[in-house]
Amino acid sequence: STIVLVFEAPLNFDFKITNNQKVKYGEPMGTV
Amino acid sequence: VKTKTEAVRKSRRRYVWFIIPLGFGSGLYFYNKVADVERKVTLYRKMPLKAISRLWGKVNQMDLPVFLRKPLIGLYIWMFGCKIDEAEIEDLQHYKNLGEFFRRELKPNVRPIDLDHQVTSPADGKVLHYGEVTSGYLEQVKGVTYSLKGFLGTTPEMAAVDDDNFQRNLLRNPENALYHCVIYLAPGDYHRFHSPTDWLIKHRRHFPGELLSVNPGVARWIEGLFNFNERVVYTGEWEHGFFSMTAVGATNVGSIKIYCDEALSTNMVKKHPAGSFLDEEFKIAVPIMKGQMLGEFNLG
Repeated sequence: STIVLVFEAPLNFDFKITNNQKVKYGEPMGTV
Repeated sequence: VKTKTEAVRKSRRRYVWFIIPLGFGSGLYFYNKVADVERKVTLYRKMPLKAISRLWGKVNQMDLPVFLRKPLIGLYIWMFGCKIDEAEIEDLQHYKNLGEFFRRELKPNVRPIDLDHQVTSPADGKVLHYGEVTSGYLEQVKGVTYSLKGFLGTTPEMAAVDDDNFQRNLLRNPENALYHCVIYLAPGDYHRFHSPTDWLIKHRRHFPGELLSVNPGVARWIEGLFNFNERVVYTGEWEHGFFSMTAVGATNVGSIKIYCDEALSTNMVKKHPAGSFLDEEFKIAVPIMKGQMLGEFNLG
């Protein structure tokens, strides 16, 4: 199964993840 | 000079006779490779994966005799590396069947919700791809794309709009950008999902679709995989404008439950016209808080 997020954000939105990274729910993904 | 020119011509002729068969041969090789992949994809898509998934779901809804619960669920834990120490109920005999174990809850506080970042992970899993959406296309894995318009679905008014303009039309503020992130949940992962931020759900679009595997290997192989599969797209708004969260089903995991949407029922239709969907407008937008448990994937 997969979860896909698509969202609008200002251009300075900064992802805090990398491809193939293992994540747990509640962990930071990004912020403006 | 004459001898030299003749030698150059001869060498060119030899070079041409070498390069033509080589080019032709490699062209044929790559054509066969592509045709072979296409044949395999067509064959794979023809497999009765929905029927298999429904059967698998029914089998796993049947209660197991108590003495079989520990060895059978234990085998699943061993095969897929589930972290049973994180589960709210560690006693395997408590789970009546594998389906119940699959949608297990976690102990409170094993997943603290980050407060410093606006978007947090909605699930336990692996990031397949993330980044800015460009020209109306999303990436399922690096280099393999699918159309945003096909993924979210369109309306009759927007059907003629090209991919780029479709993307632009979603933005509340034209100076913003559209971002995306794909998280893959492996069979052993915790299969409930949570809200990644504070937002308002305004609309649900359910695409009854196929149940192809969403394993990263298959995602690399089948372009537009997420546009074929059964999925539920929730759209609404957050602090910065448009926000959407989609649960995509997979082989043996086509049953999606959303706690604030009891009317939703997935993997029920055997046949469906390609690209068809069912819409549900929430007359009163549903406020969802960051970290709130939103739904679950189930076997079936």
